[in-house]
Amino acid sequence: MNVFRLTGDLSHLAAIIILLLKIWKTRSCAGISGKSQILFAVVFTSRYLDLLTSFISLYNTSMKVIYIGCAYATLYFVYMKFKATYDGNHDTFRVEFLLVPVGGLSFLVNHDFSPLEILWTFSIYLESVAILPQLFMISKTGEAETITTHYLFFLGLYRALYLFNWIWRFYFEGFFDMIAIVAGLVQTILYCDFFYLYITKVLKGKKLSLPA
Amino acid sequence: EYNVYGHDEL
Repeated sequence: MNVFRLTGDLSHLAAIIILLLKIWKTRSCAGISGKSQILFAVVFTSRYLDLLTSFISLYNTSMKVIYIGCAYATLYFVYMKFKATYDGNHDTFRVEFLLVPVGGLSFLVNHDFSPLEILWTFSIYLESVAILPQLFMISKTGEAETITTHYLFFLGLYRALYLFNWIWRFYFEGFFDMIAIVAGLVQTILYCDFFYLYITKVLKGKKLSLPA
Repeated sequence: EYNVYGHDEL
């Protein structure tokens, strides 16, 4: 555990909690892509199956349980409790365009051809692109609530911090996981355009809106 | 044995 890994995890946790609180406080999930949230729930579920097979640390186990619990709580909010506020008409990204290639790739490029390992690989690849329905929704409506942009910022920051964590681990532990690193790079790059808008607009007190 | 690749991260 190093400072980048810890702040990365906390940033991830902050993102998840910001989103839950936003929905709860405003009693609305307007502007939130339910499809991205489904993908994140699939990501956590397929990756953390090792909760059943191996114990790493109390920190590791509790964070996994919290992430999974929050992911399903978010889904419950979007598709059940606050379903009336869900903006499904704008949430039109075709997730099969992500699921099929990602599923295929996880069978082809993995560390070990075993069910749990393939599911882990699938979750890493899927996570790298799971935000696309949300970004697509924002590009379609041309705007995002400021609180939603805070959510996206922390979610993007988390994987960027993991990149520094992997550099650290490579130098000090000789550890590297090529699958996680490449997917993490892709994931971070997808946020770059958003980071630019966040810094140049949201941090200066303006609402994030895209030119028509 | 699962976890031989040390998936100790989240």
